[in-house]
Amino acid sequence: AKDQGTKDEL
Amino acid sequence: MNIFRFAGDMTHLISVLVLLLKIYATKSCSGISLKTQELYALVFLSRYLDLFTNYISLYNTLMKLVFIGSSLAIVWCMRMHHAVKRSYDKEVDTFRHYYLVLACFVLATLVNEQFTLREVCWAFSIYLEAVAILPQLVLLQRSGNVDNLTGQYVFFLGAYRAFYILNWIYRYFTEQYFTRWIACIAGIVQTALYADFFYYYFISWKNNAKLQLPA
Repeated sequence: AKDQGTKDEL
Repeated sequence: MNIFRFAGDMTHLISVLVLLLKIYATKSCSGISLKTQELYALVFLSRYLDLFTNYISLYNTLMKLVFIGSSLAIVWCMRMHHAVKRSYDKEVDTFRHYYLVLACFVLATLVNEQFTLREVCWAFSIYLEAVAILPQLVLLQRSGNVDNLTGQYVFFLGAYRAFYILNWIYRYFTEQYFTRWIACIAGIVQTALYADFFYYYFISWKNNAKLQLPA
């Protein structure tokens, strides 16, 4: 989930 | 996804649409810096490397394709389209943007979350985006008067990262971890670079006058 959170933005 | 993040993405999308409208409707890119457009194409290409390998959501993938596609289309138009490239003022668009690319790349190799290709490219794209508007702002100050669509383009482009800063503040208080300090600091620098433009944009809006940037 951590990795998801840091690179889910544009 | 919170409202600030969504507002930021929509504002960014609007800025791209306004620029495409200006170029398509007027068949002219007067007042637009090709160097800023090239820097943005590089920003998106180096940030969205994981476009096909790391699927996050349809929205995420679509937006990445729109930003990559539109920035390349605008660069192509300004370089190759017979009518548009004639209106490109290369004598005014003289910012040495290659130094920006070099400086951001060096900084990205020194300051990143992990020393991997993907993270260094991501940090590079974040740093480069923070300064990508400089050639455009310098061109606007040189050319004095700013046409409405160009002014709106720069305004929305500046506003989108301000919404992202609100998004990072919101996420800081609502999520148990916060690891976006690189993007956050670069985003604050990026938005600060627009400060004087926002000021003159607000003045022109308040006085209902033409946007004039002091030379």
